[in-house]
Amino acid sequence: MKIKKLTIHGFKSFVDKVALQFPSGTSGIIGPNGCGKSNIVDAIRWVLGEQNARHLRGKQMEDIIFNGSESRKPLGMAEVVLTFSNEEGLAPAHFANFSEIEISRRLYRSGESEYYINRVQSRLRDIVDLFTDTGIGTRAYSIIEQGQVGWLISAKPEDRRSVFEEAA
Amino acid sequence: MKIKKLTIHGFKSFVDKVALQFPSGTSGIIGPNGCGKSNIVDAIRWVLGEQNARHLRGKQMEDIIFNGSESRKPLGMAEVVLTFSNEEGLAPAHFANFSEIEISRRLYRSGESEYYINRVQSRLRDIVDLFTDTGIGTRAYSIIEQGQVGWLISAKPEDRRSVFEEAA
Amino acid sequence: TRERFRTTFDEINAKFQETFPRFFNGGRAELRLTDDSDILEAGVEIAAQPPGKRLQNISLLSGGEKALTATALIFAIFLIKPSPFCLLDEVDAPLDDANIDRFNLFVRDMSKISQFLLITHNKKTMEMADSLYGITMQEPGVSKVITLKF
Amino acid sequence: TRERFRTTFDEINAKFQETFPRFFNGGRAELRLTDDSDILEAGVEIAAQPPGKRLQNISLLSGGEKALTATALIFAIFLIKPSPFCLLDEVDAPLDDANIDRFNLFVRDMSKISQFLLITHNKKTMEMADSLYGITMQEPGVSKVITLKF
Ligand SMILES: Nc1ncnc2c1ncn2[C@@H]1O[C@H](COP(=O)(O)OP(=O)(O)OP(=O)(O)O)[C@@H](O)[C@H]1O
Ligand SMILES: Nc1ncnc2c1ncn2[C@@H]1O[C@H](COP(=O)(O)OP(=O)(O)OP(=O)(O)O)[C@@H](O)[C@H]1O
Ligand SMILES: [Mg+2]
Ligand SMILES: [Mg+2]
Repeated sequence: MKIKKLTIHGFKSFVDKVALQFPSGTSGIIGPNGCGKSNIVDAIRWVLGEQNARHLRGKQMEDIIFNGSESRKPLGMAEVVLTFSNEEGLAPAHFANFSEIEISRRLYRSGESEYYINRVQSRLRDIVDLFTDTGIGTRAYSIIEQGQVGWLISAKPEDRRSVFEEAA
Repeated sequence: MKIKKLTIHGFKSFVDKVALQFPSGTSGIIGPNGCGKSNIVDAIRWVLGEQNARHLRGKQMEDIIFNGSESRKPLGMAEVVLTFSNEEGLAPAHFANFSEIEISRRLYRSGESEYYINRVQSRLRDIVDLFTDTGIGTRAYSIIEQGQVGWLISAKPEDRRSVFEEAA
Repeated sequence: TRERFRTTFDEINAKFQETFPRFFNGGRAELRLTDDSDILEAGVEIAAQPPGKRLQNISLLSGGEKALTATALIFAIFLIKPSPFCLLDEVDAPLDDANIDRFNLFVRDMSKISQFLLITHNKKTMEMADSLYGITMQEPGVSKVITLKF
Repeated sequence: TRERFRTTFDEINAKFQETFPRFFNGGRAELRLTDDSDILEAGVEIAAQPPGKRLQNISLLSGGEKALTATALIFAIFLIKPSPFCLLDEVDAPLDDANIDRFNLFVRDMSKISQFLLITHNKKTMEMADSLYGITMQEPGVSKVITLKF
């Protein structure tokens, strides 16, 4: 279940469609302050099903749709598409025939939100089910947000439990 | 009221007495992770009257006394001395004759704590009174701890008030 | 004290509108009281707009933009009510090279009115300082001070 | 689930006792449950002792030591239950040069079992990456992607 490709369009500061390929090994993301690096992390958390706008640094979910700039008007929709390779067949049984799995999420200014798996409209539950037991998810130990690395150290002992339960 | 000199002995990782002079302008403090840089900030907050061990990253105040290492035994006392120059006569009236003001604080393992101004034993109140209206103090905008620079931005509007009141 | 708070707030706000564009090479920022009628209880809101961007909630700013906005506000308070010294512990950690240069330039300016003590891992910031202390732990667990530049 | 939690906890604890000394070039660390008799409610305590130092409460560790201890624990969990990818946003910011080298070495090792995406401002970390993307905002407020190394 390696990440192969990420496409972002209309999500936060990515007004024009952009695509990033991720070869295996280590990929670095660099750039000046405020250019959009952490917005990419937010885009990945969002397409994996994040429901709380505060975890994406917003007040309400609409904040993730491109809100305009000096030279551009606000957009009406945000879409993120994440493509995984399924060569090792890790995904649940009914996806066994697919060598790639594409999940996508859309949000319209109207508040309507859509989820897709391999271009078939699905529910949030389907996306969450797809990833159970793979360690991928919005809360897991696999995404460390900016400034949060020390979280495990300063948390109360009871609050640390959830990371261990996630792994169990 | 410029800082001229800081002496630390037995406070956190400074088991042997050390002294730092601070010429006017900018002084830099550098060194590897865990070598004791932020402990200097804690020493300054402490001698200025900090009463809450948690603001010094400890659980109880005794945590600030040198607790031993591979090669050294724990000490029984911590002392920090901070010397200010009073050439501009900013200090309250009864210090007008002094060109320098030296404040110091000691803590013994027994829990006893002592304060001194110009080597005369004083109370915490005296030290706090000395600095009212100078912007020096444990809470003020003049000390930004590690990782806390964003505090003003992420705080609630009512919590930001205290910094403005301090300046008023 | 109502009068004093109001005047100090207005002075800091005016200064903040000067320091913010100096840090960001443009853009604008301001402070607002949450409740103008009740000055003694009102909270303080911060509006910040980096150059070329739309005005949005400050929670959407990046890590570096938040650090710069906070520093611009702290320096504004400092300019209205200077304190004899200012101690900054790795405040430059989230900043990129261009912002570190602007930050260092500003600190050099401010150090004409107050003393600045800066803890840093950044080489550019070290070079800017007038005097430099190294803290070492050659004997594990025991901190010592070495004077590097005076 | 009581059994599963216990076994996973013990495995992670054993791994953590390997990863911590690799990050710190020595020293020791371990995990403890706050209440052995009630596994389903117990919290997890972390004990960490950098080389040459006394075992103390982890709140007394430095900023860099806390970041390294947390990373050593995250990698221990990762080694017990690998996730297809790992995303680290400026985790190297509080580290000094020697610790950045150790961190990068470890990440290169881990990237044999999972994909790593690293956001960083540090030149050493950039050099270590197999592929590199630059994010720019030449048009203010509009993010674009440039492929720098593939
Ligand atoms: N809905 C939106 N529409 C337009 N721009 C947005 C939106 N949400 C956030 N932004 C912009 O994105 C920028 C923040 O980007 P991001 O946090 O990714 O920066 P970064 O590259 O991580 O920077 P740093 O190195 O400082 O952490 C902000 O300046 C903010 O104005
Ligand atoms: N009472 C004490 N006795 C002995 N050592 C102590 C005591 N309190 C704290 N320490 C030690 O001080 C060290 C932390 O020092 P400090 O936070 O100043 O590091 P630093 O130089 O700021 O590092 P960084 O660059 O990572 O922020 C810890 O390793 C801790 O063990
Ligand atoms: Mg960021
Ligand atoms: Mg520190």
